[in-house]
Amino acid sequence: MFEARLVQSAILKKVLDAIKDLLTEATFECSDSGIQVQAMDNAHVSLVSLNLRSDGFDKYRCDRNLSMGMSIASMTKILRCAGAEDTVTLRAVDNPENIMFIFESPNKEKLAEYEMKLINMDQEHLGIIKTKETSYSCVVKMPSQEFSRICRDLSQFGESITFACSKEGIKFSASGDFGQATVKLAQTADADKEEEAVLVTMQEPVKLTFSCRYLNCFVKAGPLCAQVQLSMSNDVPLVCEYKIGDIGHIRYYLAPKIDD
Amino acid sequence: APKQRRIREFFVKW
Repeated sequence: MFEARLVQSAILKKVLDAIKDLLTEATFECSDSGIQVQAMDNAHVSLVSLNLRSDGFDKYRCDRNLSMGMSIASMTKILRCAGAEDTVTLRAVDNPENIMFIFESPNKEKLAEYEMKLINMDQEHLGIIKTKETSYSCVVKMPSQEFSRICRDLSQFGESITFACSKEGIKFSASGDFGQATVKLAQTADADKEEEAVLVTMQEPVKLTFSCRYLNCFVKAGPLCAQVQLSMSNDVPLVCEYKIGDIGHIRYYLAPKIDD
Repeated sequence: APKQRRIREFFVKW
């Protein structure tokens, strides 16, 4: 028996919004410690790693480990049926063929149950990739809205954005047929609010170029967290991390572009 | 234009 309950179904809606442009289907690995998803996008350029800890749920029970293949589009359709204030419960039996989504209104007067068929994910099985816990040359924390804005604005200029980080701050630049764009963010000396701060931790400067298409998918996680953390080292994938309240995080790994 | 690398080069041993 697997059962996981979240008082705020809105969190799950936001998580789906954060992955639905990158993944068509994914395996949800459920265990005692929580729910984990790791999947590469179809082009194998980026990796999504979602972690929801069992202690972050309002109720959590997982008698035996389960791997449930789910269509992200179908899940999105079902989550659309949840009211903004509804509680959501995910429920499955051992060896499930289906998963139940149960939505309950705050006054408990409405109870809706949706059943979704699981997918047999028999293609290349990734297992859980040991993503390296390396120390990165630069780690930048900045407002997620600002990051979304910069990615959107600079995408108008070209297909990729160059991130150059030094101890002064981070510089984003893009260039294309009609011109070029640069946005520099200085480290904030003393931001009034923590969520508005720009913080740079630097061992050595980095300069990396990334595809706008993927960055613009990652920023869909913006509503999950006021701050985004970008971890960078030269010639290794960017890690773009959004915390999901007290329950977990979503990390996107993106391979840098290289000159031909 | 710079070439897009694949994440599997970094993480997955096939």
